[in-house]
Amino acid sequence: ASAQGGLMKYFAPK
Amino acid sequence: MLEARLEQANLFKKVVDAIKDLVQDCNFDCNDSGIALQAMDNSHVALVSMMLRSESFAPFRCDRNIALGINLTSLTKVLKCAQSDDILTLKAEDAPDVVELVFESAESDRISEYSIKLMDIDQEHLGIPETDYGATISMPAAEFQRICRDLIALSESVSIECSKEGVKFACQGDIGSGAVTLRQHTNVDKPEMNVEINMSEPVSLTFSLKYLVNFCKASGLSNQVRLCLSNEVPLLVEYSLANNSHLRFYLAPKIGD
Repeated sequence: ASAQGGLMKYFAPK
Repeated sequence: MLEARLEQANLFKKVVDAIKDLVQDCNFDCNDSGIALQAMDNSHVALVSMMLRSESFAPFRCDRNIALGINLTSLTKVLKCAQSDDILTLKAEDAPDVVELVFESAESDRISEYSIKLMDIDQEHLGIPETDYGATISMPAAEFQRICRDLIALSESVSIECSKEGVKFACQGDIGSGAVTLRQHTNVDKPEMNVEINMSEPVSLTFSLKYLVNFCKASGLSNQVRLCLSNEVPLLVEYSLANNSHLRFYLAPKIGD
C-alpha cells in the first residue's frame, strides 16, 4: 500500500 | 475600498461550487491585480489556488490590500440568490466587517443586495515553487472527469504514467483493475477535444482519486484541463479562465508501495 503525504513537505510557508 | 463587477455571476458561482467541498473558510485576497484565494484542505493534502485578474472585472477598483475572510457555505447560500445571467458586483470597505454582493438582472430592472459577515481567518500562505514539470498534459476537462469517476469505482488510488506511449491512468482494486490510455490527438474541427502531451522525462505518480474527483467539480469552468506532473512533486491540475485568470489545484502524491 502507498501512504498519503502532506503538501507541507513540498510547499513552505511564506 | 473594493468594487468588482463581474458580467457573469455564474462564473463566480461555478468557482465557489468547485472548491466549497475542499475548503471551508477562505480569505479572498483583493488587491489592484485582482482577487486571489489560496487554501489547503483540512488534511493538508490538497491546495486550491484561484486568481481572478482585475481584467476579468469591469470595472475593478481596489485601493489597498483587503482580505475578505468568507465561509464558503455562507457564500454559496447567497450566490444561490443570483440568477445565472445576473451581473455580480462585490463591494467592501477598506477595513470591512461585511462583503456586499449586488446582483443585477441584465434584462429587467431588478437589483438584489446581500451581505455576508466576514471572519477573521488566520491562514498561512504557502510558497509554490516554479517547477519545470516533466510532463504536461492538456485534455478535455470532461474526459478527465470521466476517467476519475470511472476509476474511483474500483480503487482509492490512480497511478498516472506518462511515457512515449502516451498517458496512462491505471488503478487496482479488490474487484479487479482498470486502465485508460490517452495518446496525443488533434481534432481540427473541435480543438476542445485535443489531447496534447508534452514530456521531457517519463513520470509515474500515484494519487488519491477522492481528491481528483473533487477537483473535477471545476470541469464546467473550462473545456480543457491541464495536468502537470513531475516525479515526487505535487500534481498541478489547472483550469484556465478568461482574461488570464485560473483555478488551480495541487495534490500531494502518494508515496511508496
